[in-house]
Amino acid sequence: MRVIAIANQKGGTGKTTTAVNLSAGLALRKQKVLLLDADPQAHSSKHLGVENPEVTLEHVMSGKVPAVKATYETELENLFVIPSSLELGNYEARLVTEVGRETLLRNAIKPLHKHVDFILIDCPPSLDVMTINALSAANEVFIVSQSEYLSLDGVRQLSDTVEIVQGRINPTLKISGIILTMHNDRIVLSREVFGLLEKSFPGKVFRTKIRRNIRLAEAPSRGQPIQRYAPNSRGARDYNALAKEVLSQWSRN
Amino acid sequence: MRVIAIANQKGGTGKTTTAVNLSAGLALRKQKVLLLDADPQAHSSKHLGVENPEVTLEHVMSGKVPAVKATYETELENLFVIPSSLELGNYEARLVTEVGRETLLRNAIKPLHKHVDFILIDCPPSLDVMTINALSAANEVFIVSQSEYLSLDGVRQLSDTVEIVQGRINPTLKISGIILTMHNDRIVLSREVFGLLEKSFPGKVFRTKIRRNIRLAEAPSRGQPIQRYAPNSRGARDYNALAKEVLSQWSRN
Ligand SMILES: Nc1ncnc2c1ncn2[C@@H]1O[C@H](COP(=O)(O)OP(=O)(O)OP(=O)(O)O)[C@@H](O)[C@H]1O
Ligand SMILES: Nc1ncnc2c1ncn2[C@@H]1O[C@H](COP(=O)(O)OP(=O)(O)OP(=O)(O)O)[C@@H](O)[C@H]1O
Ligand SMILES: [Mg+2]
Ligand SMILES: [Mg+2]
Repeated sequence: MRVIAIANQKGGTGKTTTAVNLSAGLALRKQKVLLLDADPQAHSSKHLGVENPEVTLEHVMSGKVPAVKATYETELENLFVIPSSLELGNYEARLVTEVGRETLLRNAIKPLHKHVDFILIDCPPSLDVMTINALSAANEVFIVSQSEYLSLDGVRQLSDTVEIVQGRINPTLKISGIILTMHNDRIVLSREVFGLLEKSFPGKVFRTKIRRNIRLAEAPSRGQPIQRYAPNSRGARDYNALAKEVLSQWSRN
Repeated sequence: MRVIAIANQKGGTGKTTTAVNLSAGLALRKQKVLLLDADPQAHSSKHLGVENPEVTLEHVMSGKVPAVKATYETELENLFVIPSSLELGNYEARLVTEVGRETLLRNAIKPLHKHVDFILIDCPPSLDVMTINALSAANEVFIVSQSEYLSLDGVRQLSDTVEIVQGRINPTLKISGIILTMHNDRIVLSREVFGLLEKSFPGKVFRTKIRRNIRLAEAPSRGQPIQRYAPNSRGARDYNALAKEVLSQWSRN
């Protein structure tokens, strides 16, 4: 059972696109996968066709509803999602003085561990209370980064934050992979940033790089993962290859 | 004197790239421009070559230093910046119970109004206290959006937030422009999203669309605006054309 936070406080690096399409890739390889949408933008929810849900992650964290009651089915047999909504943003603001606010998510999803093989958590572009909750609930972090200069910055800062969470709230947490998105090997900048990441995090950057592919940007408007919207696209092949690499990584450890 | 917030809580839409290169385009047209970096990621600061500044926007908002003392020069004669740092993130968290926290920035920069023609504020990818401060301090908002489906969402939510800020804290605030970035007219999705934005915000979408151009992604690593890093690039031409359109917009109102 792996609980993986998909994170980077830098905006627009492909966290949601990765959370949805990697989850789908794992589900197609017979893994039972639950995706948690921890971003009030609710983009993972929309990307999987769940619009205006009545019960969301907010209800789970506030204890109003057990996690299993907030779990929605998707088009893929083995893929489930606990959606989010703008309300999660308001809930988060109210948590400021709540005792134990950083581990609400971890406690709320514990009962689900025995039912699934993977729990992936799509994080918002910030290091605030929802991301900290995701880092406390997870055992692993996949940092999603574009191969561009401004994204590099976020990787260093996030790795400092992971160390703090490890030391104070969740000793099992580790960065187990860095996923490069919107990558283009023909562009010098992309190769340069890839090289810098390899050097700073030896052995952590996944061999599978997600290439830029317009089908990945179209899929969210259809409410489908790429493997359903455009199964023969480069985007589908890349995320399926990444799912395969994620599974082989685990058997190695 | 125009105070413009460059905003969108959707991550990675090109807010920093626009704040820096539009500021530079205006400065090259003899406008005196001050760029405020309201994002703790401090990417606008780095993009203009200001690394690890001793005095930042946090010192200005907390009243430790007058705004003029936190103003740094850049390579361009008419362009100045008040930088940010990760400390701004910690300061923001402490503001939760501070009385009048939403208008600290507005009051701190008032003395600067008479010295400049433009103040542009680069916002973080969220609708939290720093973005609300920027919306209270500004008279206008430029929403920066990619012409992709997931970015559309952010535009609607931000326009709702602007209305609330208008009604409660800053009646002068209005959305005066929508800037499309990383746009490609040959891609159907780009044209579709452009059409949807035109329909929802008639007359507000700038005619100048910023095309995808790798030079824009390289410039931040050199600490220079695009007009200095690659003055003949498509990116420089597009941002200079946008600056011209912004100036003509004002004389129209
Ligand atoms: N490999 C890719 N090829 C083409 N477009 C992509 C790719 N990955 C993501 N995109 C597009 O880039 C934009 C940013 O991606 P996405 O929204 O997944 O990033 P994010 O990190 O989740 O953003 P946020 O920080 O707002 O949560 C989206 O419009 C998405 O459709
Ligand atoms: N027109 C463009 N062509 C090519 N690359 C671009 C363009 N505009 C921005 N970029 C690149 O896209 C990425 C996102 O842009 P940028 O960081 O400016 O967005 P942002 O909205 O400020 O992000 P955040 O939400 O994290 O503040 C950066 O790596 C930037 O260099
Ligand atoms: Mg996202
Ligand atoms: Mg930015």
